[in-house]
Amino acid sequence: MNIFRFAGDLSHVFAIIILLLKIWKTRSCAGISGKSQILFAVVYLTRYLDLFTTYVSLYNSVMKVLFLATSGATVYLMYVKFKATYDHNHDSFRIEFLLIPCALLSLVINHDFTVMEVLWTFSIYLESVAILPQLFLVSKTGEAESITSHYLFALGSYRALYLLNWVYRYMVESHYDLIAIFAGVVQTILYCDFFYLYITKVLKGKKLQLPA
Amino acid sequence: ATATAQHDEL
Repeated sequence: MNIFRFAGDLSHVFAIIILLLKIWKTRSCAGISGKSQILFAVVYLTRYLDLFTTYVSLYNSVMKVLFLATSGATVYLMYVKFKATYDHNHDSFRIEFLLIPCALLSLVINHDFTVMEVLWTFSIYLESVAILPQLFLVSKTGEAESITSHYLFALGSYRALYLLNWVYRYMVESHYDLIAIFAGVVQTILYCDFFYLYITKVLKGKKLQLPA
Repeated sequence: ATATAQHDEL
């Protein structure tokens, strides 16, 4: 464990808590893409199957349970409890266009052709594009509530911090994982446009308005 | 340098 990865995990937990609080407090999931939340739930389900087979550390197991529980709770809140506030019309990204290419790529490019490893690889590829429906929704509505932009900033920062973690681990531990690094770079690049808008607008108290 | 056999990251 290093400071970059720990900061990344905290940013990740922070993003999830911001989202849950936003939905719970406002009793609405307006402006949030349910499809992205489903993709995140799939990411954690396919990545953390080893929760019961491989013990890494207490921290690792606790965080896996936390991510599985909170992603399930978010999907439940969006599609069951506050279903009436879910923005079906704008949340129209075809997630099969993400699921199928990620599944095919994970069958072709992976570290080991075993069920667990291919599912882990699928989860890594899927996570890198899972935010696309959310960014698509924000671009369609042309704006995002400030709380939603804080959520996206924290979520984007988590994998950006993981990139620093991988640099650190390569230099210090001679450890690297090209699949995770490649997907992490793609994932972080997808947020760059949003990071720019967040820093130039939201931090100045303006609303996040996308150029129409 | 080695790729991770066991995935120790979240």
